[in-house]
Amino acid sequence: SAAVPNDVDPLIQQVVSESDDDQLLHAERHFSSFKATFGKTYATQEEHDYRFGVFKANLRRAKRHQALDPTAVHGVTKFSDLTPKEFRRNFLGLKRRLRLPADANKAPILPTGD
Amino acid sequence: LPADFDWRDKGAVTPVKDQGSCGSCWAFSATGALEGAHYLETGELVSLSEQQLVDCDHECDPEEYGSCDSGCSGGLMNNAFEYALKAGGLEREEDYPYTGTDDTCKFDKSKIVSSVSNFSVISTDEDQIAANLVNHGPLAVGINAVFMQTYVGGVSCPYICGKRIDHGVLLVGYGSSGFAPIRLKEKPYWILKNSWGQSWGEQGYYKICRGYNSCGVDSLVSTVAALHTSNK
Repeated sequence: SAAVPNDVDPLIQQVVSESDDDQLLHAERHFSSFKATFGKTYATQEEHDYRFGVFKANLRRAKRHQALDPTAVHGVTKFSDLTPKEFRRNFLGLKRRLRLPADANKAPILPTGD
Repeated sequence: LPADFDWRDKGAVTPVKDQGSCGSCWAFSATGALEGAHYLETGELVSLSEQQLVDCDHECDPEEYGSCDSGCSGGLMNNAFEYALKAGGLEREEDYPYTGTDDTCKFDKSKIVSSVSNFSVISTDEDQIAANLVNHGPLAVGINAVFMQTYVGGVSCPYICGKRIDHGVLLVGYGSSGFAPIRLKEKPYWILKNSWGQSWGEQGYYKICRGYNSCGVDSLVSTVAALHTSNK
């Protein structure tokens, strides 16, 4: 910090966290941008409100992912209005229960030096 | 092994595709591997039909009752290779285009353009994975996709990530120097082709750290070899 002469008003910066209203405004702005970017429309107001709730949850999830995975960038994607369950059901499809057959060919070991 | 390698630079990878709302990632992973193998065999890059696999491949794991490839409900790349081996091969994308829904099989054997001659699973050793990638073309791999829903770009090196694989992608290359600022060092990474369109990730691609089976990426890796089949 720098010393401030008595005759000069020190610059006061807000150091408290954002209010809930501010966060909601940010989320609404992000959601509007998300809908425009990915061409998302919802049939009813109820559906819209539900998806907005999911979107806000995914913003928090992206923030957690960012903390756990700091070398990548996590944020809004085209899947941001889907719950994790919807995402798994509609966009993943590797059957976990399937196992490799015991008689599957094993690739020969290749040289990797030089 | 080269320090950096990318099959996209060598013309062995088709443009990023979009599976839509359909759990057919396994089909895209399998066709991607066969497209690369076909390129190595013939020098020709041909986009192959995922819809043929979605509609016609119901190959089952004989060791587990009820576990069969089932279109948009999921499947496994190795089962798809087994199907392609038995059916004779795959048609071109344009001859059997993708619709993203389960439909009846319309496979026309006379339109086969690429056939499987052999496929193998690769050990979880990362040097072996890299060696097979360089020698045999892009590889079909499974991964835990939990971090992919929110991924925008960069090299993904999650501190914690499940090893339970649930998504099929295509390993097309690797790099040696993705800088990880928070760890203050260069991190090597794999380059994965996804099937969620170009608007996802880095123009449809995902970079994930190499070195510690991150998100199970080394657990299920398969290589396939192609036969050249003339399409008259």
